[in-house]
Amino acid sequence: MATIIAVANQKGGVGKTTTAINLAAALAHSKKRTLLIDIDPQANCTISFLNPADITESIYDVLSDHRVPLEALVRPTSAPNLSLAPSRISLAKLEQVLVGQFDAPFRLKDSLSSVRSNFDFIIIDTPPALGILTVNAFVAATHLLVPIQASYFALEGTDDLLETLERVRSRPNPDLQLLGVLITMYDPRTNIARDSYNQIKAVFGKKLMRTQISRSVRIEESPAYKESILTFAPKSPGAQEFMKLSREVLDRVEAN
Amino acid sequence: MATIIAVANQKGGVGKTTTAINLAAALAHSKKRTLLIDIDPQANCTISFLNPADITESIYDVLSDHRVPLEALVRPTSAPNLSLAPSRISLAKLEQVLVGQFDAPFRLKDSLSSVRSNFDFIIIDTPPALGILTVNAFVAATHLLVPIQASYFALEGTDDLLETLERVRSRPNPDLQLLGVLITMYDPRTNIARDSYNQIKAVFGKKLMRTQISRSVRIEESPAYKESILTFAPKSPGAQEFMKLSREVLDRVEAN
Ligand SMILES: Nc1ncnc2c1ncn2[C@@H]1O[C@H](COP(=O)(O)OP(=O)(O)OP(=O)(O)O)[C@@H](O)[C@H]1O
Ligand SMILES: Nc1ncnc2c1ncn2[C@@H]1O[C@H](COP(=O)(O)OP(=O)(O)OP(=O)(O)O)[C@@H](O)[C@H]1O
Ligand SMILES: [Mg+2]
Ligand SMILES: [Mg+2]
Repeated sequence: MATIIAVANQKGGVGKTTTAINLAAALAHSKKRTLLIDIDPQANCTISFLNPADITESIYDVLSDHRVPLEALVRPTSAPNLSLAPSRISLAKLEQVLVGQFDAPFRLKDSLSSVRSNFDFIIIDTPPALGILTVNAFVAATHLLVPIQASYFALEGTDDLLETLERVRSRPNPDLQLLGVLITMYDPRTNIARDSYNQIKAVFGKKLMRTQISRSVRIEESPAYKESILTFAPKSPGAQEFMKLSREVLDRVEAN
Repeated sequence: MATIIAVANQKGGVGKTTTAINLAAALAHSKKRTLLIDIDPQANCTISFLNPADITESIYDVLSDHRVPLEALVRPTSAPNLSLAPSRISLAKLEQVLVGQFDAPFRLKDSLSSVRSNFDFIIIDTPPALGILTVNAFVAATHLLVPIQASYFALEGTDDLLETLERVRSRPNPDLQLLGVLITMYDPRTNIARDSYNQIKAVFGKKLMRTQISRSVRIEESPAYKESILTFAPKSPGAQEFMKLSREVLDRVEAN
């Protein structure tokens, strides 16, 4: 049964999409059959692999009342072992469509049951909010990975995130575990980054991933070439950090 | 009558809060009576001036059914001419509270009528989404300022933003104008930033602000000291860029 990792943090621009893409690519590179699911209406994961014009059906059609099966959507990417379930902007309407539906939080979990046995890992990228889309990811997931930028605003939002984690754990998904907190865009040369890093470590302790992702132009450029960092710049520090992250994720998942 | 500028972009982490704080501070520095309104539940603007524990009432109480008058909330900051209307996480609940209320998009606009004559400028920071909170800012505002980071994902979301602008202009707020698009965290040394800048310029033309805000550690550090860049590092390039931005904003507002 696949390990399902939701990558989430309602703070914007902390590297959720960058982490989801490159962790999925690193796991696929280690011969793990990996599915990347984009449930952010901004579809940043999707446009890092495909041209928006090429997408007809999206995760919206799976989660809304059109009830298209997820396997109809899953498509291979140029990277071996890596498949993608794309998003489109229409997903932003889902919140209105699902209001009042008692099964609203379970739509993604239910749709995964038909594909889960085909993959070793499923990685879910989420929007910068704690609305119905992110809740769907929390309910469907076995683990939660929280990218966090070492900056002043970093710790402010984590209380709400952990509160949402506890709420989901108490009823719809008791098995959901916090896999860890990942420092992204790290530049150890600045005081603000070092101070913030120490604060994050004090709050999260062992849950802070040993791997950090440094700020790097190669990582920022790679989606423009429709590639992950693994193939765009395989020898770069960014590629090595994501390979290290994938090994740490495997260790933590097996240890639980 | 105050000029009301909504600072918005549903892409996360592009510098909305940083722009709202430092533009408001630069306008106040130029002797304009300025009010900064935080309608992001993450309250990043608010924690850049106040300690969260000091806040009892927030913009939530104004926009929800408690109908507290906005002037009961407005408080001075350490900077002369600059006042703040704080936010709290409870604001995240507003979306559910306002579902189905036909006056939902007008709550902020209605609450501003009693304070508008006390200020020359009102700056509104918004969350990374196009939901009811951001729509409230669009309906209340006279102008929209869109911070944009020169990176691959930058242009993807702008179609939806402009579509939302047109929808708000066609009915609830015909006077809303796009003040401009502002490049933030700009590092001209990288290809991705220069390429992206050229794409943004090609799309927005004259609506691209002549001022750019460079990436700078001083700007990133300043909220940790509860100061704007204007007082934290008055001689820094960041402070000068925001002063230049405030002058350009004044020119564009007067020209319209
Ligand atoms: N390690 C890194 N080095 C340099 N740039 C990075 C790095 N990680 C992410 N970025 C850049 O920072 C910006 C924000 O990253 P990203 O879009 O992945 O964040 P996000 O959390 O998914 O944002 P959103 O909240 O909008 O979904 C992007 O322009 C991305 O290219
Ligand atoms: N010019 C700059 N130079 C360096 N860092 C910056 C600059 N502008 C913003 N930042 C940093 O980038 C991060 C994102 O900025 P900010 O929080 O203002 O964006 P935002 O659009 O308000 O995010 P959100 O979508 O979560 O509301 C913050 O850590 C901030 O300190
Ligand atoms: Mg993203
Ligand atoms: Mg913000």
